[in-house]
Amino acid sequence: AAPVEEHDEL
Amino acid sequence: MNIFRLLGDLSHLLAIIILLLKIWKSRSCAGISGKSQILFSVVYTTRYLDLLTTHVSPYNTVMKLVFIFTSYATIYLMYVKFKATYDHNHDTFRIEFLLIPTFILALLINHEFTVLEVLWTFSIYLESVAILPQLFLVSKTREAESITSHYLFALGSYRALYLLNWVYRYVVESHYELIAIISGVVQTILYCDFFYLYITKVLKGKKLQLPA
Repeated sequence: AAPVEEHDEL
Repeated sequence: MNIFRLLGDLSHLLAIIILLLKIWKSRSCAGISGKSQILFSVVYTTRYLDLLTTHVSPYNTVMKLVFIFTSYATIYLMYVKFKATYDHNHDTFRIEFLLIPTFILALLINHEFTVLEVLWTFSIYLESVAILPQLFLVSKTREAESITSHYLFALGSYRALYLLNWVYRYVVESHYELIAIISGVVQTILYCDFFYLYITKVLKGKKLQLPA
């Protein structure tokens, strides 16, 4: 799986 | 952080404050769907588990804690403190019809098959439909108090403003997050009928009443 970006929104 | 995202977050915060004040001041939660509030608690709890693993900014951390805490406070007010005023006869939406499909979808369509990521995805899917019990309640009772309408308008505006934030981020930062965008579009579409009634009735000083 592609690395997941950190979720920076609410 | 851009202006749309900030306005979206503020609108979300405003919605929560309106709801808590309405319940607290009137000592009543009539017209509010406890089912939707339970779903929102599930949404915030599963999405913000990353409080334990990642730190984005003090702003994010505080907002996440506020959303989690206020959603539980709302449930406490509805199911414990002002239980007698809770409209359970009209709040009959079966939330398992939302919880189960969104969870299965999160298992199937996600960015990464890890516990935190699947739960984050589940929370995004669930949030997009979490308002349905509330809209169902309004459609059953055929009306909503003005204050409830203001709450719904602020809550709906929040995701609509996020859509603008995503357009902005796509254009300016080449950043996009398809799962959130598609769910956000669905979420906003569900509010369209309500937005129409709000603008044509509530803003003109009339009560939100559905045609018989």
